[in-house]
Amino acid sequence: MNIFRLLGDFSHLGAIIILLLKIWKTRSCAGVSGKSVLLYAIVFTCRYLDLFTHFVSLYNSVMKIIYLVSTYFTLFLIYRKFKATYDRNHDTFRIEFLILPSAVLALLWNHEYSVLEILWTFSIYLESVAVLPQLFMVSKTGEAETITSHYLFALGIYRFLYILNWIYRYYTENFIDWISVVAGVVQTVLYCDFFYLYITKVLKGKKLSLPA
Amino acid sequence: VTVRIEHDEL
Repeated sequence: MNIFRLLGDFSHLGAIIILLLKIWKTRSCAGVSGKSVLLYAIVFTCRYLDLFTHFVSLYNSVMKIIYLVSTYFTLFLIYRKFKATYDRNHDTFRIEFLILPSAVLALLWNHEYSVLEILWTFSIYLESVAVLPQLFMVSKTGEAETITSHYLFALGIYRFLYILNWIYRYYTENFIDWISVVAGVVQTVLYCDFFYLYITKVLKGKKLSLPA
Repeated sequence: VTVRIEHDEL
């Protein structure tokens, strides 16, 4: 464990909690992409199956369980409890275009041809693009609430912090996992445009709105 | 460089 990974894990946790609290407090999931949350639920489910087979540490197991439970609870809030507020007309990204290529790529490029390993690899590829329905929704409506922007920032910066962690681990432990690195870089690059808008607008107290 | 497939990250 190093500082980059710890900060990454907590910003990821922060993103999940911000989203959950925003929906819970406002009793509304307007502006939130249920499809992105659904993709994250698939990602965590496929990746954390190793909870049953492989113990890393108490920290690792507890975080996995928190990520899983809070993401499924958010999904329940969006699609059941507050479904009347769900903006489904703007959440129209076709997620099969993300799921199928991720599955095919996981079958082609993985560390080992086993069920758990392919599911892990699939989750890494799917996670790298899982934000697209949410970004698509923001671009379609042309704006995002400030709290949604904070959620997206925390969600994006987490993988960037992981990249710093992988560089650190490369030099200190001689450890590198190319699948994670390449997918993590793709994931971070997808946020660049958003990061720019976040820094130039949201941090200066303005609402995130896209130029017409 | 050792390429491990032990997944110890989240």
